[in-house]
Amino acid sequence: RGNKNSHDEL
Amino acid sequence: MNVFRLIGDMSHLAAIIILLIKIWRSRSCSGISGKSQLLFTAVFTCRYLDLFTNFVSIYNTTMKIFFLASSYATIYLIFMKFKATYNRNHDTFRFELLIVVSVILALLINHEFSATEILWTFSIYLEAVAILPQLFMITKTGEAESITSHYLFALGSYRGLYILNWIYRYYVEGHLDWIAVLSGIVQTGLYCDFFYLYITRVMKGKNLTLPA
Repeated sequence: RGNKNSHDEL
Repeated sequence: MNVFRLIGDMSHLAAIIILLIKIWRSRSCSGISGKSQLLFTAVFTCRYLDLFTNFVSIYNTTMKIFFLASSYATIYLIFMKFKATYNRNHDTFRFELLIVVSVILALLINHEFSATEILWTFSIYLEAVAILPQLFMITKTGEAESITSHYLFALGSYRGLYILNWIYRYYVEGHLDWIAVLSGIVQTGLYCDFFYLYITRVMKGKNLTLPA
């Protein structure tokens, strides 16, 4: 699944 | 957060600090590709715009600010303060091409066609190839100082550790971002030759010289 707006990595 | 990601982030942090120390102590950016550093600065700038819109954690915010500040500081040292020591004539990789291809790919292959998402995707694609000018420069000169090779080893290891993190997150959290994963595999793959030389030469106390 995509995870738009949840890029919690650096 | 898991142990792979934490060690990966620490490796990334170490790489950046090693580079700054190398330049500052030797008062020279000899052997460092200014083009790769410009690309990394573009990567951080495009990816961390969400600093203003999306709060994840104190850790996340602190790291983002440090990466942004340190990359601009590195650019300042290379192109202004120590520009007389910059090996411009060896840093000849056509990096414009990397930017153009990353922009096109980001417009075509993304999770959502929005400005912030396309900038994020662009930063992921560009990061995957941003080290090419630096690797090209080493190929051209045939050698690298040992501190430069420690920098590259730490920088290359970081994305490799992220791959382990993504495997962990897939199985434990059901999280899978295939854009990041595929780009990360490409990025780590570009370091393969270098890793081999680093392990067989630098770790045995020899200089990093390329076989003729």
